[in-house]
Amino acid sequence: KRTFEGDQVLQITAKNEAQISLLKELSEQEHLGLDFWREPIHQSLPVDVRVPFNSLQAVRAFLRYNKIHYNVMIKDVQDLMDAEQRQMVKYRT
Amino acid sequence: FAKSTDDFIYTTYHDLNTINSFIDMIVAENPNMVSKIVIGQSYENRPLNVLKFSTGASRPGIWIDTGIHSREWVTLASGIWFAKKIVTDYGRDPILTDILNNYDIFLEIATNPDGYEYTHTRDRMWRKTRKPNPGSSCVGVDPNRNWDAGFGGAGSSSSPCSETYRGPSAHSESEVKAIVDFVKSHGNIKAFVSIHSYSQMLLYPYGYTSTPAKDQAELHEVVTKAVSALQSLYNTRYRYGSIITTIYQASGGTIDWTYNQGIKHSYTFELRDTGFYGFLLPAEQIVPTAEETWLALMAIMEHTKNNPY
Repeated sequence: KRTFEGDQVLQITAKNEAQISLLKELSEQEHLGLDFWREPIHQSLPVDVRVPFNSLQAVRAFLRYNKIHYNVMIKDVQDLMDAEQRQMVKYRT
Repeated sequence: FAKSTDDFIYTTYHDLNTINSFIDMIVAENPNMVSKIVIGQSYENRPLNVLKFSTGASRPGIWIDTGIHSREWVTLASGIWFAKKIVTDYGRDPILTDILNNYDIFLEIATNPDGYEYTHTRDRMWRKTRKPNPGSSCVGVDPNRNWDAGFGGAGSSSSPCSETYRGPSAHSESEVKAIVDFVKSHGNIKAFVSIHSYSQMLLYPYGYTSTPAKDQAELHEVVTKAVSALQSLYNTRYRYGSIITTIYQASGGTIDWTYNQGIKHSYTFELRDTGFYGFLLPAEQIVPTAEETWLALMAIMEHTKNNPY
């Protein structure tokens, strides 16, 4: 079963179309393994992206360098999944 | 498993087996109103089960589907809750009773069963179908890009590794083709609602073109009413409008195809996450999500009933 320890979901707020374009370029970097839960479309819509643990540093540096604002929506994806599973098992038992 | 739909737990997520047991239970408990139709098989040969709620013969139909993107768990959980709500409220709620005395309701809860099973056993983040793509190591097609409506246009991908891979041809996915065949054979579906999560939106066609739908004014009036009803419960803020103006260009989408089939009331929901959980919405939010969505669904169904076409 695939696990997601240390993966984070970043909620990114682009302040202009130039930043949206930068985020679209980022989404094309397949080696980073990014999973866009909400695509970069236009600045009025938030962008949510699940970042694998190994890519976190690079992505954070990219966002900081380009002064793109973000906050951490989910600190550890696996923790939420584990909670989901515990809850299901609890009801099943 | 729960012994009845009364002691079924609606406040937790369930695996595919449990969902199919629930479907069989609600049919067995309501033999005069509820039946199960198998409209086809998934790629891995799972039955595509549709619940039919009917109180008379040869009625026009209203279609609701959930779970076409498998990681969107709250949509299937809401679909289970809707099924129980319908059998509970019929004969009690005068508006629902009037709807069901004039229309059949078709509810497909696990629209992408292979993908959903895979999210429980192998990869919680899986979205697409599970059919292998010849010549690629990547599996699956986005079932919401595989419809014959602007198929292959901008807003879908030709790469099998993409989450929005459109597939080799329109309706290539058995999960999609089964609904296409059902809608065509039924021939009298008057409303079609496909439920996704997340981002709190209620959308109408088109996604593949910026040309407004010919019924845009009425569709916008309906979604305005529906969102107002939804927000009245927990004040969950929704955006609404056509797909292409509210989110982005998306080609090969479900409701663009159903609208082009003449089903005027074609809508897509993007249910809540309240901004903190995305696809991992905690189970305690299942019922509030289903309750608020139901108010919007009732507004859509009531408008459809009161404005026959």
